[in-house]
Amino acid sequence: EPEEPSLLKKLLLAPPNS
Amino acid sequence: SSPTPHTGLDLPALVLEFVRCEQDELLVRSKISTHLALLQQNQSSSSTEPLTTFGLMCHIADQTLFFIVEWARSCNFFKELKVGDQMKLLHNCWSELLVLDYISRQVHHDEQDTILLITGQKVDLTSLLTQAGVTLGELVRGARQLAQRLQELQLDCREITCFKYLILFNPDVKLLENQEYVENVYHQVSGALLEYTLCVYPQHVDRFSQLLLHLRELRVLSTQAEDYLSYKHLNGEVPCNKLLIEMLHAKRA
Repeated sequence: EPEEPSLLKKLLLAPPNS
Repeated sequence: SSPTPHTGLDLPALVLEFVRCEQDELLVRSKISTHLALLQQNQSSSSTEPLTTFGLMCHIADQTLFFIVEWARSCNFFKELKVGDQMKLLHNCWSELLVLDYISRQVHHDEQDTILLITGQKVDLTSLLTQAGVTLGELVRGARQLAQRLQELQLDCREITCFKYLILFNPDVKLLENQEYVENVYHQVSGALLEYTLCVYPQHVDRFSQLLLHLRELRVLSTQAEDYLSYKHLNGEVPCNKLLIEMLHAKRA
């Protein structure tokens, strides 16, 4: 079962001030 | 807004830089309050179970975590790290930063019989302890005692900001790609805090060691808070807060 994408990783990779 | 010694002293540049990067507390407060108001509006208009007090606290903690991540991303030291290391550091320290956020707000809250939430709301302590079970009651009392000790020490907002960096750049976190860098940042912050305390509170020579002692007490409290949250999560009592649950799983894994 594919691991759920990490929300933290998404936040850390989001463009600044997004 | 906390009482900070007004000094003409030559303060460590690093400490002043840290304070400059702090988030606007009122902006954070209004954003979280808006989120919760929308959440409660959706709750009342849908057939889902109304949020319990504990459920509301979980949402507040979840929202606070988003702002903690945003704060970390704004730190120049943190930006130097690759995302893998950034995740490891935040997975390690999220509960300590949450507890510090809560306790530092109580340190500068002058009413003894209420606790102040990040939303600006005040919760009556007696009624909270009446509702709380044994474990949560012990947690609230433990946090209150630590807040009182920090109040007696007259902990100031610059010292609190340094605490955040000492917690985030924890040199004990293993398997980091850039371990040396994290250790180096920790020692830089530690030195800046020592210099700050000697400069602003020269009459209190062991202030720095007392601050580190209280930081260890905070870490114990945060582990107790995680244990409690894990227990509530296993009981299915933690509402689906993506970030809070992810952090809990990562730390417990």
